[in-house]
Amino acid sequence: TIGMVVIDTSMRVWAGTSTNGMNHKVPGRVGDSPVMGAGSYADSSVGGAAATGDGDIMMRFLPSFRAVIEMEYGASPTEAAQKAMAPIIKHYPQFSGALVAVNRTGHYGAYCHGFSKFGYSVASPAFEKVTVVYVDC
Amino acid sequence: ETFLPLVVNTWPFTNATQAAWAALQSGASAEDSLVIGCSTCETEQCDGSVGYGSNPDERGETTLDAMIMDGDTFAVGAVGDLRRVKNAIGVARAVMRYSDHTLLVGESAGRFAVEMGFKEESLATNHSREMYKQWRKNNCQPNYRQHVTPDPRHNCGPYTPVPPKSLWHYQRKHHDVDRWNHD
Repeated sequence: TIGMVVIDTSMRVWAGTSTNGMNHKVPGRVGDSPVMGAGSYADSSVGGAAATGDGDIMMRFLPSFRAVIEMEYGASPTEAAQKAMAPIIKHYPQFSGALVAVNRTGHYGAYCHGFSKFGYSVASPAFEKVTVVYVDC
Repeated sequence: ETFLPLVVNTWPFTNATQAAWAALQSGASAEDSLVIGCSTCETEQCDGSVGYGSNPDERGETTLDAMIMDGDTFAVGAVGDLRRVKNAIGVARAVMRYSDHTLLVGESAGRFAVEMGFKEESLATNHSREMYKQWRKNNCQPNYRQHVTPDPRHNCGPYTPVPPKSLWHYQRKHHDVDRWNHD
């Protein structure tokens, strides 16, 4: 799955996802990616977020929506990602997933669980070229 | 302090990030840039987890899910269980642009896509056929069924339901979700 957030210089936030889902799924199964607030979410007055991992679990907690709401309440992107993932980890400690969060000023952060580490890609005026940022899970 | 514009995406799919970033730099809208970025992954079949030709379902068919959301207006277009159309993020945007709905799924979503000008074609490749073949050969493991017979942990279907004799026990199994098998 790819989950992407794009913010232009006018602070317009767009979010999106695309995936072929889990391998050997039951026919008809749809994961979290096309569910707004689960796979990704955008609010130009706050920022955006995108999630990846076990969609059958993640979609039950709307983590992307939760992350944006946490940023609206004042959390940093990294804190927001962590808070959005916390209830999932509490109820499903064996699950694997990650979430990236971005605020409207272009600051970003991520949190992951179940992977050894998680990499996400960033293009920003802060870097000369596209950069992969890794977080330990 | 602001660091804009910005493109961020899950996983080290740097070509997708670069494509979206280049589009933004050339004056494209954030919407177009996002579609270009995600479409790049669909074309490149990023890690086999995006686009056609991988992760087939129990019947061996690859299906796609996608979504796009505008943070200004909260307009959303999404597509689930899309069959025989490769550009899922494009179809999601078409749902947003050409309907009042939010999410279309299955065969009807494919029909809508074709009506909106998307090409209908098989999403199967030699790789996805081989994945399916190996899964069948491995007694259909891993398997997402539960409370059915024959035992889905050791057998392929068809399955029929077997309610438990005592209480229902809903326990999500761990299905080896990793970089190559995830949503």
